[in-house]
Amino acid sequence: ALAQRLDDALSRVRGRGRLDDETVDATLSEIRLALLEADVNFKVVRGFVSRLREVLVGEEVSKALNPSQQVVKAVHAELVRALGGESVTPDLSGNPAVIMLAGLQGSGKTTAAGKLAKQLKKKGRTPMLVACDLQRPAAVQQLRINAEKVGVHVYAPVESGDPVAVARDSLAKARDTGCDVVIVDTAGRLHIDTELMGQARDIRAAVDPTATLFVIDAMIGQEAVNVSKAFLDDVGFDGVILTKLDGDARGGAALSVREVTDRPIVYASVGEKMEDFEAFHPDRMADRILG
Amino acid sequence: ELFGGGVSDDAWEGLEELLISADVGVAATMQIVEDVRRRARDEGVTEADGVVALLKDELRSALEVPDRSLARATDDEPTVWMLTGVNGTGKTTTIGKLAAIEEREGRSVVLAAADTFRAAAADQLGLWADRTGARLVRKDEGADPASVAFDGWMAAIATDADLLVVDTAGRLHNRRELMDELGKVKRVVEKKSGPMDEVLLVLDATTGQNGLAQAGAFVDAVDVTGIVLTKLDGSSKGGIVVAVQRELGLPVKLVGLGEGIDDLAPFDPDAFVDSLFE
Ligand SMILES: Nc1nc2c(ncn2[C@@H]2O[C@H](COP(=O)(O)OP(=O)(O)OP(=O)(O)O)[C@@H](O)[C@H]2O)c(=O)[nH]1
Ligand SMILES: Nc1nc2c(ncn2[C@@H]2O[C@H](COP(=O)(O)OP(=O)(O)OP(=O)(O)O)[C@@H](O)[C@H]2O)c(=O)[nH]1
Ligand SMILES: [Mg+2]
Ligand SMILES: [Mg+2]
Repeated sequence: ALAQRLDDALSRVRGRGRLDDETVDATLSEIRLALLEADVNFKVVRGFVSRLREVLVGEEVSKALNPSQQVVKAVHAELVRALGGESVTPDLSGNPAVIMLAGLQGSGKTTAAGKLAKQLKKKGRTPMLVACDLQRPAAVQQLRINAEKVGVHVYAPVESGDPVAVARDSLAKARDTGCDVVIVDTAGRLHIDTELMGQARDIRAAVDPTATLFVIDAMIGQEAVNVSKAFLDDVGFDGVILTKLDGDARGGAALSVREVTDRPIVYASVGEKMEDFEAFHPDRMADRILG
Repeated sequence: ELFGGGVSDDAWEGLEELLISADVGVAATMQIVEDVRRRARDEGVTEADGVVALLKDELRSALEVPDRSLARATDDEPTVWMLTGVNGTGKTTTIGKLAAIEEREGRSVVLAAADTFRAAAADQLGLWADRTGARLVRKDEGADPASVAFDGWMAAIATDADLLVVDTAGRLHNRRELMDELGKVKRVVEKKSGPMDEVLLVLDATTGQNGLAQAGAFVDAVDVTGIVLTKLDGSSKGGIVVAVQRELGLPVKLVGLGEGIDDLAPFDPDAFVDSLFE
């Protein structure tokens, strides 16, 4: 774990005085490696480590903790702060409130749509799932089955054609069926696919979502920065869903995405079943990233 | 133009960052760069171009393998390939693409929809069967996956098919019971077919260092024979396969280059290494 790795760098530090420059450098070098191994983007690591330097230089050595524990505590605190500090509850008021999901292929959007619907239903809302992935084979059927599993309405008028039209028509459909929150599932797309990024932008413009949520896989590597920046700039989003956190990926992408987009990670998907969905906790994520 | 002239420490660091940004990973990057530094010293390479050439050569040999083709049955019975991997990496789509290639080359294909868990998994594979002329074997959601794979083998035998491809559910490698289930699917088929000709692990090119843990776990569970690296049409370089081959000896056999039926190609290590520097 990180504390053990820091023991060498901090071996000459005794229980008083301040951390000198040389000790801080050796310590930061070890922290940099740990963060890179956790898949934090290397530029994000650079920025984060330079902020850490300010925190650690001149940090008074605690008498209560051993030096490694003290440094880990300081790093953990800085990481929690960078991840947003505490869980957020998104404002999903509106009738109908509209939530749009977007992200790379296979990130977990269609599954998340069902989970979000289940959670909102539990809170007394009447969700409607909307099938705007008209591209992937059996995507509409997958969403239909999820809707059935969680017991919510689904609007899936077509299996091919224009998803923008389906999205637009879903709002009236929601009102007609008494649904007060619309969840729009979209096709996975590459952030470098100009046409499909344009389509996502058009879907967003057509329904003016209360919240657009960017869905990203916790095991993603260095490109998390470029992907999330592109989705922010070319489509726009308000929050993030981090998926497959029931795996053992360290999940450094969480820090990368937050640093680069300044958008909160709102939800954590922690399994394949419809109930495997919870609020994102920055402190738990910090533990995980630091290993 | 990374260097300017001669190879400074900054330049070496720049090369490290290039590899790290490609998801090669810290440990593999350090080892590879250290080997290149030593070779550069020994061979008296002092110019930027020379160093990059050495690095490409080092990466290229890390990815070397005598035969990258997919193995096939050498007797009259159907060839058996099984696709495995964590959730959402592109297994089902890859099988569709493989079926297209095989059918076009005149080989008959049976597809076994052994993902009996995820919503519409069998429907998704069924659409690929329709597109390619492959025969689909499926059961209802919740059926025993091994029994679907078994039925696939029996159908392949009964129809004298050239190839059986088994689709499996995505599963996270740290889920013990799911990895055991995968082992059982393999054993049940192999009781009838003998050893499978290929057990492919499908890795998403966007995956970071967790890809190495995935590979290790799937090797332990079902003795993986090769990697399919998907979504290489994105901006991720897929550098994790360097560590996967260095540490586990697993070669990349195929790459996924898109969502369309023709978007599958043999792995080209030269093109792969070149793209790391683009
Ligand atoms: N273990 C685990 N699996 C998940 C999680 N979220 C989604 N999945 C699985 O990941 C795979 C992909 O999920 P989908 O919901 O189809 O992903 P998607 O983003 O809609 O995919 P595309 O529409 O093709 O872009 C499926 O096997 C899901 O069951 C999660 O939190 N944990
Ligand atoms: N851009 C791109 N997308 C791909 C590629 N291969 C698969 N996909 C997409 O990735 C998503 C997931 O593909 P699937 O074939 O359903 O993946 P899977 O591994 O079978 O998923 P599970 O069975 O849920 O674990 C789909 O949207 C595919 O179209 C590829 O090479 N490039
Ligand atoms: Mg989907
Ligand atoms: Mg599949």
